Amino acid sequence: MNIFRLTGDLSHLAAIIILLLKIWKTRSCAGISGKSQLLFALVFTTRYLDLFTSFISLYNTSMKLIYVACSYATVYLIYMKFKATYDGNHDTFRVEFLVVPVGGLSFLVNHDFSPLEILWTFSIYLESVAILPQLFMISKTGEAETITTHYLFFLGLYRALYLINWIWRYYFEGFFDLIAVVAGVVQTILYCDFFYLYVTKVLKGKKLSLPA
Amino acid sequence: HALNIPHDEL
Repeated sequence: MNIFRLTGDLSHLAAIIILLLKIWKTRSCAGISGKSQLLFALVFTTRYLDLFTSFISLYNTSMKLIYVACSYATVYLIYMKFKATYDGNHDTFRVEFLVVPVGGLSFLVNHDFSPLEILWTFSIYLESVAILPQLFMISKTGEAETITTHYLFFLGLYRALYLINWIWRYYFEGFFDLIAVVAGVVQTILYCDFFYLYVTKVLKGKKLSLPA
Repeated sequence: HALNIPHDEL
C-alpha cells in the first residue's frame, strides 16, 4: 500500500459519498445518469465476487463492502425512492453498446480463462467506460450542477492516482497488470476533457455549462 | 490451480 493507492481509494470513496449525499440532501437525482450508476453497481458486483474466495486484508474487505453497499444504495435512490426526479429523457446512452463489446473482450483478453477471472476482467473493462452515459447526459443537457462536477472530479482523480500507484508498484514491487493499466489509462483519458472544464470553470466559481 | 488470481487492489 502506497500513498497514491490510498489517496486513490479515498478519492473513489469521496466520489461515491458525494453523490449519495447530493441525492439524499436535495431529495433529487436530477442530472445524474442512472445508467452509469447501474453500470458501476455491475462493476462492483462482478469484481468483488472474490470476497467469497479470498481474504486480502480487513481494509480490502471493508472497502469492497462499502463500495458495493453505496453503489446499490445509489441505484435504489435513483430508480426507486427518488424515481420521480430521475431525468430519464436525457439518460439515453445505449448501454448495450458498452456491455456487449466489453463482455466479448473479457472472454478474449484475460489473465486466466476461469469464471471469476473473466468476471474480474469484465468489471475492469466496464469500469473504464461506465461513466460514458453520465458524460453523454451532460453533453446533451449542456450543463451540470457544481456538486455533480465535484463527484466526477473525484471519480476521475481516483483512476489517475491509481496510474501513479501502478508506476510506483512497477518500480518498487515489480508488480505489473497490463489489463488494469490499459483500462486505467483509457478510463483516465475519458475524464481529460472534463478535468479541463473543471479547472477552468468550476474551480473559478462558474457553473459547468457547455456552449450550445 | 487456484480458484482465482488474487487481486489486492480495489
